[in-house]
Amino acid sequence: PHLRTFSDTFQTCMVQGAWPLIDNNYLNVQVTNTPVVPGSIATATSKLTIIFKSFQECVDQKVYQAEMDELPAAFADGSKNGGDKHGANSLKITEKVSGQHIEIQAKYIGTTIVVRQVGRYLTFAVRMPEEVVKAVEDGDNQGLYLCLRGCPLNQQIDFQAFHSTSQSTENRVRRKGLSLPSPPEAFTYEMATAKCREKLPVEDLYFQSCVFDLLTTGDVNFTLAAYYAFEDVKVLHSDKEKVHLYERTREFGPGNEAASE
Amino acid sequence: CRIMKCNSEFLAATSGPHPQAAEEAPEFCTALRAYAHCTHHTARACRGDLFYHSAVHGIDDLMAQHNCSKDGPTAPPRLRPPPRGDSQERSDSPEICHYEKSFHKHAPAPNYTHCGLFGD
Repeated sequence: PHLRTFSDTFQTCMVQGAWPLIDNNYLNVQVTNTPVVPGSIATATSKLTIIFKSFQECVDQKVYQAEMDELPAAFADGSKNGGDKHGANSLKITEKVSGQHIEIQAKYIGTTIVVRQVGRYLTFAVRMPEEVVKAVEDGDNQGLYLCLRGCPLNQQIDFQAFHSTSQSTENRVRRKGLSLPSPPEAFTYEMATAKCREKLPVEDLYFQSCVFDLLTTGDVNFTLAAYYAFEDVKVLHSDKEKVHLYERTREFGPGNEAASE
Repeated sequence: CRIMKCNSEFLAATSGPHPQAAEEAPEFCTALRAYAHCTHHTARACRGDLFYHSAVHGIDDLMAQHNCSKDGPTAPPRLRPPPRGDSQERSDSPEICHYEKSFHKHAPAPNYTHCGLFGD
């Protein structure tokens, strides 16, 4: 999937299988990513587990679990709030669109979580106070989790390399009149950019993610996934100047890390 | 390593004058699963801790003795309190349960951060 970390780094990662997205004293979030096309290195999130740890007289321990084609509007035990403690309503699940969009307000830790099902895959967004992000058991062993540290280098996919090869491959193939080995409902680079521009007129990294996803999957739902991810960052990010992120040109550093605009 | 917290929660649930889950009660398995869940979360921090390892072995033994399944609720099903009208929040909800309110008292507004994961 595409990952925007707490420090506004933007990466496209393989991270196939189960990976920790958040892991601190209050909250654990784990995602399971699966290849979007058999054998593809491109993966998307098919399962998400959130564990809210019990907290003083506010909430009991609560587990939220969503899977492909199943976005429940309640915790695993059927409840919609933090249990029976005095401050139970400081943890609440709200269904925004049945089966497509839920929000979890964890007021006791000043945290808001948005989980969506777009097409068959899940998207996740969170807004969390810095103090809560940093609340880990032993500081020196700050968890190696994706939202904080990003993906390991060997798990990152280089956008630019992908785009340049896919464009040059298309040109070369077109000159020879051959057909591209491609996913179902294949998009050309031009078709993908036109489709993405409909929802994401600013050609930032959300736009580029959209193009990448259409080229790798041929699934137009990924246009909406990028669009909603951008909508969520507009709502949840505290610095409106940093909503758009752009690709850093090569001379500034390796991989596809990006600085904010 | 917070294995002692797990131990005390389990003891509180299964012993004392009015245990919620006395040894012979069906809730005993629920308490055991909650205990296993709790120890699982301390695994990383408790690696090498004798109390931790003996707790884990003890849980396995008790689960086998009482024929408890590993899967199942880790908290006793509780009657949900009757909905209190449409009030968004219980007015008497403790201050500690409102991060922003309790923050404002002592310091400027907290810095918020964002993380997102989407697409392929």
